[in-house]
Amino acid sequence: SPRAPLSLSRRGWQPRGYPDGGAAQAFSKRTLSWRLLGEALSSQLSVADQRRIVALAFRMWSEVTPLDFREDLAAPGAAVDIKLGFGRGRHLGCPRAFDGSGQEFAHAWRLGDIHFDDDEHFTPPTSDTGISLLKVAVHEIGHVLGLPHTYRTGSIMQPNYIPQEPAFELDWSDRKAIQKLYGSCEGSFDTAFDWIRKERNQYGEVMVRFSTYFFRNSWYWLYENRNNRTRYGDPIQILTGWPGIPTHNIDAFVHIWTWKRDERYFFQGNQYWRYDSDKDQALTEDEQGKSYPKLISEGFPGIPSPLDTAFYDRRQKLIYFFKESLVFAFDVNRNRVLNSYPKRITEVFPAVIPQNHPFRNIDSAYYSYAYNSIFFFKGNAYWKVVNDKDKQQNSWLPANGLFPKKFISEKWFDVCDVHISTLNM
Amino acid sequence: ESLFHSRDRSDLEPSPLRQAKPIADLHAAQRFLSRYGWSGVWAAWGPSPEGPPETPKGAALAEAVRRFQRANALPASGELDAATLAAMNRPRCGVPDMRPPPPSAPPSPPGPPPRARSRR
Repeated sequence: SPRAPLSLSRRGWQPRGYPDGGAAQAFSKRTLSWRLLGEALSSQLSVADQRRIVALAFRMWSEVTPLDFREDLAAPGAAVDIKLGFGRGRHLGCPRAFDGSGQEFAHAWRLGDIHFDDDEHFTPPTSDTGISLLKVAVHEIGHVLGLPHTYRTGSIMQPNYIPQEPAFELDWSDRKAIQKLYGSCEGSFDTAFDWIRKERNQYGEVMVRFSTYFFRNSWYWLYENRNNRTRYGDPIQILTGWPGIPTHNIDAFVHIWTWKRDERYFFQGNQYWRYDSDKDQALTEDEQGKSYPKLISEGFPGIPSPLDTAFYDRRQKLIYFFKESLVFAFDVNRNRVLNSYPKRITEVFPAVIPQNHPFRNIDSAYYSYAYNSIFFFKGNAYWKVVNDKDKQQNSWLPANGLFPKKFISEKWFDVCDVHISTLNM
Repeated sequence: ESLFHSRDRSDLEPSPLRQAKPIADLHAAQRFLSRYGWSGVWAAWGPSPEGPPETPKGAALAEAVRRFQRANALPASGELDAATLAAMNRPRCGVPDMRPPPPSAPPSPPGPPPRARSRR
């Protein structure tokens, strides 16, 4: 090989990691570094393409696990967790020789390194010929992380390369398998809400649809309730998807939706922004020419700021604003707080099981159209609010009672952070 | 950059020497089954393999073929027919398919279980 594998071998670059049956099952740290070896690059793809494809392959796993992957070009080789390289025949000091073009195209060492057979015709994911390097890299990273082969249809961990459409994703079984080793993604949210939109169907009838969004720091995820997972490729930066609103740490979202009004507001600090659903951007000024953002104390008199969270209750035409242990019910028609408010959250939303309650500083409260229920989020837990159906089934339940807490990750799957370097992939 | 020895770069075409040898006979199939863990004998998968991997023969070979056929949704005849050979020749990852038997090492001393297993 022109790649001088012997020189690598002499430098002591031997495969690390464990053959199957070895000791460790999984990496013990959450951020793993990787490097495409400069002395073992593909002869068929540009360096930029190789790095981009490998980075995307790592990102795909981080979208479904609590793992972060970071390209490290500076650390000594021995300090890099996962090294990747291309080679031919006897390659890179590896005891497992490649067989030439056809058949074996790559292999990986659990918790170790990844080798690609440079005699294969690897292509970028946009190509419909050759072997997709992205697909192979995702598969081999699965091995490095501790996954064995499976023959389950749809799994990326099938041993054979299956040429398919260029787009592929980790399927349900891959997600569950890797989460057995590394756990599910946990985390708090700044706000969560259902976004209502109107669409015309094939008969010209207006249909109301909704999508669930989760916001955390400067990122957001669209949650596909039907598939019980986030949209492929999320998270995305708020800056990219929601032009005009603050780029991070949104406190609350409220959609005032009556026969006469259809207004959407984002809240942060002591200000609020109105969002134009049709133009898909924040309004810069209102009908009177007053500019946004506005002070919460101006638009919603009697409401303190900064808020913890808020949601709009369509049945009562009230916005519930939450601040520490208090809740304020705001009448949108009269534009004022109801007389008897503020009240303690525990008074308006009592615990079904005593003491099983968030009590104060709720991260997010939102009405889910998927579950026809209000949910409170705090940390990695959620509380579901008793709805009409629950009351019909169990009349003893208190109105607006909070069912005992559960983990968010058990109801909304795979809302995972990715390493910031891969955010724009 | 690839090295080309011909000015017209005709050596861009892969050399026949670099083509993987197809699995077309009993011996090659035995090696395949052993290499990818189908023979029940764990394929050598370490930095210093000692000698060639053990290959299955006779009834063990038929059973290994059946296992491979079942996994690949083929009739489990135990025979090395054309469909089975075709499945063996499909492009594949080099990591063995079957998990090895559990190690016979003495049990580890009591202590906290590995983090990854205990997390949830």
